[in-house]
Amino acid sequence: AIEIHNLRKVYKVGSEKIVALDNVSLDITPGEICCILGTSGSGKSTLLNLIAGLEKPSKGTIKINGKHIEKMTEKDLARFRQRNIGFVFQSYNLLSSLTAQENVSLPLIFRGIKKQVRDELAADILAAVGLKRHLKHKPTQMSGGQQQRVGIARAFVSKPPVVFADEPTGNLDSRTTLEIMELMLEIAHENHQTLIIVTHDSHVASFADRIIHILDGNIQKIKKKENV
Amino acid sequence: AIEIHNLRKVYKVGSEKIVALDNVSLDITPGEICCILGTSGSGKSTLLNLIAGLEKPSKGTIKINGKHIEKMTEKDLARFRQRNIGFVFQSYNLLSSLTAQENVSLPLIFRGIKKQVRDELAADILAAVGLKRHLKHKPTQMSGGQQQRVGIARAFVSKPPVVFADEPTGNLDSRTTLEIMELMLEIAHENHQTLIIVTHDSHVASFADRIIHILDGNIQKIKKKENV
Ligand SMILES: Nc1ncnc2c1ncn2[C@@H]1O[C@H](COP(=O)(O)OP(=O)(O)OP(=O)(O)O)[C@@H](O)[C@H]1O
Ligand SMILES: Nc1ncnc2c1ncn2[C@@H]1O[C@H](COP(=O)(O)OP(=O)(O)OP(=O)(O)O)[C@@H](O)[C@H]1O
Ligand SMILES: [Mg+2]
Ligand SMILES: [Mg+2]
Repeated sequence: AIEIHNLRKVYKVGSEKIVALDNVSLDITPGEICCILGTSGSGKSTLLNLIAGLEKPSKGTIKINGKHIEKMTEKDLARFRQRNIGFVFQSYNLLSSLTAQENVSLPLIFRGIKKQVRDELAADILAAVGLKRHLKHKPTQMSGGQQQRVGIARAFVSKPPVVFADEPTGNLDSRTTLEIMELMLEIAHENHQTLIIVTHDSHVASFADRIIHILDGNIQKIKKKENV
Repeated sequence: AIEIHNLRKVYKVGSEKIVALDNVSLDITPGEICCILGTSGSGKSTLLNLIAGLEKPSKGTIKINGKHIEKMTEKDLARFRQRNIGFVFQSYNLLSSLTAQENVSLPLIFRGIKKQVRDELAADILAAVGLKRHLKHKPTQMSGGQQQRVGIARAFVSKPPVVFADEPTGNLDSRTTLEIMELMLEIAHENHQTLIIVTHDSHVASFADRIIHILDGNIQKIKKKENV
C-alpha cells in the first residue's frame, strides 16, 4: 500500500541546514496498524507530512497504492488526499469559525455527500469519541482533549483507505486514550484501513502490528507485535 | 500563597449552559509542587485560567499572596501577571513572527531588563530544555515538542513566584519528559517557586507534593506524596 524509498528532508533556517529526515525506507502493507515512536525532534511529523504529500521531500520516493506522491502537482495532491487520506494533526488544525459538527463534515462535502447525511455521519462519529453534547461548540469552546478528538473524528468520518495520526492522544487522559485507540482500531479493521500513528505513549504503541523507532531522522529499529 | 474558595465557572454556548467548574476550594502553600489530574473536559484548564486571572469566575474568590484576583481590573491583572505568574499553555501560544529566543525574552522585556542580559538568560534556559541549536528558529520551524519546550522556557525565564503549567509534557517522549520535569523542579526549588501542573501523565504526577483529582468540575480527592 505504501512504499517509501530513501526519503530525505532538509530544511534551511537562515544559513543553517537541518536534516529532519536522513535516509528512510519503509514498506507498509494494506490494513497494517503501524506505530512510529521517537524522541521530540527526531523527524516523526516530518515523515508523516511527506508521506501524506503535505510537504515535498528533498530526495526519495513515496508510492501510495501505486501512485508517486512526490511527483504530483499541488492540484492532484489535494484531490488525492481528499479521497485517500485522513490526517490527525499534532496541533489539531480545526477551523475556528466552524462548529465541531461542521469541522467533521468537511471531508464529506468534498465527496459530494448531501447535508442531511453529512450531519448524521458527523454526529455519529462525534458521539463515538464522547462529544455528543459538543456538536455545536466551536474549537474555542472546547478543552484541548476535546479539540483533539474532533480532529480524530474528522480524519475517520469519510473512512479513507489511509489514516495518519500525529500524536492523537497527547492531550487525553489514560482512560479516554484507551477508548479512542479501541475506537480507531475498530473502525480501521472494519474498513480495512491502513493506520500510521505517531506517538510517545507506549500504551498506544501496544496496539500496533509494528513499531518503528525513529532517531535523528533515521529508522533505528523495527519491532513486530509478537516480539514487543 | 494561593487561596481558592467556592470557585465556579459557567460557560454559555447558545442557549446551553456548561458548568466547567462547579464548586472548587483549595489552598496551595508557597513552594508547593501541586499536580492536577483529571479526564479530558473535567475542568483543569478552566481552573488554571481562573487562578491565573486569564478568565473571570462566575462565583467564588481567588487570593494570590493576599491579592484578590477576581476583583482586579484588566490593567492591574496584566501587571500582576507580568510580575508574579508564569504560564505554560496547553497549546503553547507562541508568537509565530518571533524566534524561540525572542519568545522566551518577552517576560524579561516587561521587567525592563536590557537586551544583552535578556538574550543571555533566554539562551541559557533554552539550552537547559535542549534547544541550544534552535534559538533563531521560529515556531513553524520547530517540532511540536520543541514548541512546547519554548513555552516552558518562557514561563520560567523570569523566575516568577508562581508557575502554572497546563500539560507541559503532552508532546514529549518519556525521556525528554523526565529531563524537563527534573529541570522544572530544580528551578522551582532553587527559587522557592510554587508550581501548579496539570497533567495526564502519572510519571509527571509522581513529582508532586500533592495530587488533586478533578472530575466534572469538582475536586474528587487529594493525595499527599507519602500516600501515593
Ligand atoms: N470558552 C468556553 N466556552 C464554552 N465551553 C467551554 C469553554 N472552555 C471550556 N469549555 C468547556 O468546559 C469544560 C472544561 O473544559 P477544560 O478546558 O477546563 O477541560 P480540561 O480538563 O482542561 O480538558 P483537557 O484535558 O481535554 O484539556 C469542557 O466541557 C469544555 O467543553
Ligand atoms: N519547517 C521547518 N523548518 C525548519 N526546521 C524544521 C521544520 N519543521 C521541522 N523542523 C526541524 O526538523 C526536526 C524534526 O522535526 P519533526 O517535527 O519531524 O519532529 P518530531 O519527531 O515530530 O518531534 P515532536 O515529537 O516534538 O513532535 C526538528 O529538529 C525540527 O526543528
Ligand atoms: Mg511532531
Ligand atoms: Mg485542558
